[in-house]
Amino acid sequence: KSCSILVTDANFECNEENIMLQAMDNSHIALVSVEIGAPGFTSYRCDRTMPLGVDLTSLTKVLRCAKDENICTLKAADEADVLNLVYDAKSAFFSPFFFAFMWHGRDASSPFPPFFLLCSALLPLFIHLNISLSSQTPITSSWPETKYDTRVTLPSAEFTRIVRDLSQLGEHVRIEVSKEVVRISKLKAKSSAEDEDNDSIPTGVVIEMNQHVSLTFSLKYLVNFSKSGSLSGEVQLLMSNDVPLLVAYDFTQGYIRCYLAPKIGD
Amino acid sequence: MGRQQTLGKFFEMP
Repeated sequence: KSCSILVTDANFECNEENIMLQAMDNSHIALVSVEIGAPGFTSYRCDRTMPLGVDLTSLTKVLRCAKDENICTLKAADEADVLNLVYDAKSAFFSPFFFAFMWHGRDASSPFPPFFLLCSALLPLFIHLNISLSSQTPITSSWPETKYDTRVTLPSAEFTRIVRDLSQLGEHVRIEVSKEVVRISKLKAKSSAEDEDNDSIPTGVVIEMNQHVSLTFSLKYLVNFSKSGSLSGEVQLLMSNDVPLLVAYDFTQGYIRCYLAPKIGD
Repeated sequence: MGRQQTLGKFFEMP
């Protein structure tokens, strides 16, 4: 669900060790990279490496049918570009039923059927879905080993609150890191630096830095990144001057990392 | 407010 805010479709690359996703948004300003290791699943088996092309917008709609206590099983046949999504419901309401959502992979061209939206009214049925997928090419090359000048670790809930609050007041934000202070400032279109409204930084913030950095970013993207905050208690902001910001949420068996290109020439 | 950069400038794309 976090990814679908940024990218509409992407390939889940599956191998014996993990499931990975990496995709850019349409404007090429942000990139999301996700990895979930095999131990993060109750059971996991991958007989051969394969990409699962998924329309994330549609997948998110399917996921809305699940409740927190549902166990979700993903199965893809070896010979077909088909993914089978089954909710093994434990709640009393859902117990007599389970869903089997199926969709074709990247080669499929059939449109997403309109009856999908009626799925909640068709509980006793197996519902088979064909979801058309774009031919967007994901980035498959691994990222270079970037060494950042600063790393700020803070509670993810605080980061979410800060960017949400500031997004009510402006479209951009400047993040400055010095030895003892992280300053996240709202930028006004015609304001001078002295007019910036500083947000307080809560306890639990760790600053690691080699060099002072000051970067400007679009708040809209940061707010979207922060929707991954429920996945991890902490978020790391990795920055160097004039390079993309890395917002990293690590969880027990994987991570979601978001990259955001800065604004330059402020 | 400055120019919005894209990621292509910073990272190699296939």
